[in-house]
Amino acid sequence: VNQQRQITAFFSKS
Amino acid sequence: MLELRLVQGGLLKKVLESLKDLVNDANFDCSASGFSLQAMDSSHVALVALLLRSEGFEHYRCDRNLSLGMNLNNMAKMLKCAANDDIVTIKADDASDSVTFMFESPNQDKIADFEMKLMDIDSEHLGIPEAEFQAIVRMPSAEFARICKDLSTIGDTVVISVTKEGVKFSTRGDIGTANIVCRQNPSIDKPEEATIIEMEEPVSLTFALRYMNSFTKATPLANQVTISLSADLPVVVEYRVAEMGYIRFYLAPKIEE
Repeated sequence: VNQQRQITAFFSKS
Repeated sequence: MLELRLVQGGLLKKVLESLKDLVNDANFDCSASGFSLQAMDSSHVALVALLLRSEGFEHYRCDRNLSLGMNLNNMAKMLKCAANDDIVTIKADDASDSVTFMFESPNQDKIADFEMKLMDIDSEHLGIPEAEFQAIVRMPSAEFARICKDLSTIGDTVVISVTKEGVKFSTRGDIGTANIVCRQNPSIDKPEEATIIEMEEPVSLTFALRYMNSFTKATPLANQVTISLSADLPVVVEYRVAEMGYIRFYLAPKIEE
């Protein structure tokens, strides 16, 4: 299954 | 007190048209350096970052940092009432719960003001680090929009592959497959028609076409689009907003599981 990842996983929360 | 006067009011109309389908509500952050926005789509798969630098405005007054929570659909509705060549002024008082958009016709014979209610929005602000990209493709924005539209009639996802040969957009669906290759083309006579590929190493990533198509709503803002790719990083699709800033869309890649 092709999964789309959450954008939050890539960027730090500031 | 906030007062931002933009002679090219049409730019703001185009910015809103490119954002309103992706993001419902967002905070516009106003500081001395500019008018900016960072927002995620409701499924947290895409992120949009807008910057309009203060120098790009004819008049820019922002006494203290302000965050204006707006429903982008409603803001777009109001800006649609401005003519493309109108001068647009955005005004807000520090403690106010509303924002005013003032539209002036170029010869000053018509002046309109629209007041819109602001809203409280809890938004997650993400830190976007500067990344090194494996490949950066610059191409005509209309061409990119056409490719995304065409491929979405066949499949749901697009594989973007960059090699020395060029950039390939591929999809597959129930009815078949499609591949579109754009080769490097410096187009010295017409730089707006150029396709330029800067590649450190080949890269191939898969993305949802639904989002790509949504990003191409920004096509009227710029003749060229820049697509920056790196393995396991979100793609960055960037449109310049005249000389004053940019709108950048980040989309998380799809992964095979």
